Amino acid sequence: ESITVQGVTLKEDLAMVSLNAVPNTAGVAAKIFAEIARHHIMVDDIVQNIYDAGRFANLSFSVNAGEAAEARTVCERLMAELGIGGVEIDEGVSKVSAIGVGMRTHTGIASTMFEALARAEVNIENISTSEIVISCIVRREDGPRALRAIHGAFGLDLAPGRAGP
Amino acid sequence: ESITVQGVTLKEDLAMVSLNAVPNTAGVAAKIFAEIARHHIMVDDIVQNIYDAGRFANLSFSVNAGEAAEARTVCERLMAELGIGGVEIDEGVSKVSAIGVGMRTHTGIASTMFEALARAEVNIENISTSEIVISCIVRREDGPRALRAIHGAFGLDLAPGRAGP
Ligand SMILES: C[C@@H](O)[C@H](N)C(=O)O
Ligand SMILES: C[C@@H](O)[C@H](N)C(=O)O
Repeated sequence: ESITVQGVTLKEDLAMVSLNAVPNTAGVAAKIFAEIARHHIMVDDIVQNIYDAGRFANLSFSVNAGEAAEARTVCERLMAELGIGGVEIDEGVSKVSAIGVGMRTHTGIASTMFEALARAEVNIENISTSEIVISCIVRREDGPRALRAIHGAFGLDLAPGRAGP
Repeated sequence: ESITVQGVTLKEDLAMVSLNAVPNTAGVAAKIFAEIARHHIMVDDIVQNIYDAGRFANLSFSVNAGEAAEARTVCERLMAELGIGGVEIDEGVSKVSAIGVGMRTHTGIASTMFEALARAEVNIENISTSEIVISCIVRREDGPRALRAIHGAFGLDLAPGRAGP
């Protein structure tokens, strides 16, 4: 199919909450997000992988930077209750996203986007995709450089207000 | 904002490729997906989390079930070249997705979706989101039950052709 990248965005006011060694049993994610919802914490993206022959999951989610402290409190309480291995909060992250049309397969766009970041020496921390978006979490200080690199790789002009330092 | 779930979909012809203990250094994801692209393997979604104080990443991506064997060959070769800890291919998975409008915060929809899966005793393996989608990887045999449970939780009628056994 014909794939076009329509735009690239940078979201800077984020904190990443990472739960590791989460027991991989039905109902655990539901309990975590019910508690997050009860505290009215706004979640941006959620990324989960399972590992160790399916025994555990690494579950990360991003929140507005201003809600990091409350997210930490909620997750530390859940840690004890659910037997989660560890909770880390990283307040120094940003999210750079490539938005496309007709992205039913991500291979070409992912390859181009990741190579642009590699050439700019930007490390990719988390990756999340849907049919129209590929998002990468990077260090906040790398965000503007990442944005410019991806714009360049896809031949896009920088949108007004998005030209980083 | 006002959030509505417009639909729920089930994608069944998938295999999950999971790379664990991937060195978390710039350029690694680029090399992996350049090789995947070179073999014309179509990638559906990509999910990555970092762990162990940022030393490693767990990187998973889904491909069409028919491309699982080739993806395995490519990744095993990359494993040696890039120092990746392990490669696993799981051909028994499906992806269930809730598609919404105005999902700038996922908290409420995630909580409802995960609780529906929990009540149906469906284990959630991977999670990936974007502004308009929350996707969960589940065992293939759980897919139809997961689809019905999520439809019910959001008060949607099952779309024609989507009523599972
Ligand atoms: C780890 C968590 O997602 C768990 N597998 C669940 O289904 O709730
Ligand atoms: C693990 C991989 O994503 C690595 N961090 C990179 O930037 O390529």
